Amino acid sequence: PEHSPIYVDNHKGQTVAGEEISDVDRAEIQEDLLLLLGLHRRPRPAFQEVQSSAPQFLMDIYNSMVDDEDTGDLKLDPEGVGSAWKDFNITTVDKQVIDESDLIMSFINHGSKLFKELELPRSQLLWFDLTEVPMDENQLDTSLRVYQGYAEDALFDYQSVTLRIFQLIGGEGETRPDDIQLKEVGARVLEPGYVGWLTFNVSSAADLWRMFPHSNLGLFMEVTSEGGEQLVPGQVGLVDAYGEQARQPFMTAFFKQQQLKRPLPR
Amino acid sequence: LSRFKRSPNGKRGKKKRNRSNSQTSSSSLKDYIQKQEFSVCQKRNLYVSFRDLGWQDWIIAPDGYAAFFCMGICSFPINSQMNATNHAIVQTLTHLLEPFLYPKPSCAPTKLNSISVLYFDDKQNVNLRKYSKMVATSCGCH
Repeated sequence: PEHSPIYVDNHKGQTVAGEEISDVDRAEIQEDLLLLLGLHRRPRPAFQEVQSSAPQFLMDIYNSMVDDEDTGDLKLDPEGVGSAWKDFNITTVDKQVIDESDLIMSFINHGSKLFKELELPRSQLLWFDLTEVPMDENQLDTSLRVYQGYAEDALFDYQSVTLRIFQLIGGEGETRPDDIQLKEVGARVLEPGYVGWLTFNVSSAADLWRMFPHSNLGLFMEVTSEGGEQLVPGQVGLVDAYGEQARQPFMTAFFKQQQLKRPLPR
Repeated sequence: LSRFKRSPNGKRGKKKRNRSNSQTSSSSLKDYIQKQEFSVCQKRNLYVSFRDLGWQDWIIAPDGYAAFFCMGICSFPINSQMNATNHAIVQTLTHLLEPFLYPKPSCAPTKLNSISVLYFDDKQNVNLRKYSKMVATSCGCH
């Protein structure tokens, strides 16, 4: 912090640190930069988990972006040079949404830390904090990603396995098991031998949570065999909330600015 | 200028002007050229360092960004300036006719690119926000 945050041209083809600035000027520069970034104040995250799946997904997208020569806008590299295409199974449809978005938010799962009273396996509960989502942005799409790795059991050899994603619905503040209803928001028959991310569209649930934060009781991932027997996700290679950090389920929301914002006052 | 300031006996006026020009020393001409070089409309570097602001606890990437800015004078002859538009030429001529009424063309960005910033919010969610038209990639006279 003893350095100047602004580096200027010295007219000799070099960029040098600007003149030392007072604390008052420094605070004003910080405030101006925050306004420019569309933030009212500086975020203060309690801790950072850069290695977990949610930030990794956005870091991959960040590293895969290139300037569009015609418009000057940032787009996902059409050649697929970045690792995002491969690692996170980004499809052409995803690419379109990513290119259209002005803001992409990636949410880490807090499910295992909440709803201790629910009689559901906590490792399969998914809860994402949407309270920081800006209300003036148009939501394009919200997707949940769950990782399927190598299966430990040979279950796939003799029966098909289904992963279902349920939205937990209950009255305000109701977390008693009897008052909670499960609404299916996505299902997928798992492909034996597949290793990678599975994507589920959870836009309708996210829309509701955004408008009515108290209705956000999260999601539940259920794995069942052909005969309806409930399985532990790890048995079929699925990574749950207690799994490897870099492969844990996460949610991503894509937003586009609704309209041109008024010019900033400064 | 010669057209507007021509004296009734134009020959004498021209001689006088030539003499005054010849009295200008070569060193002052050099200074003039150097001054022109520095004041010509061009892109200048300005790097904003998030790291030196102490923001690396919430901004994951980038460390900072080259904002650039456009600086310099768009003066006659306009064709020596970078990326001068046709309108800038007309603006220069009207400025020469009525310097106090019409301003010179301005030195401004001609191409703007976007940047993206990856940062944590208070809830440990990660945001990737695109900021369009944030970086002046070229400057010119408008």
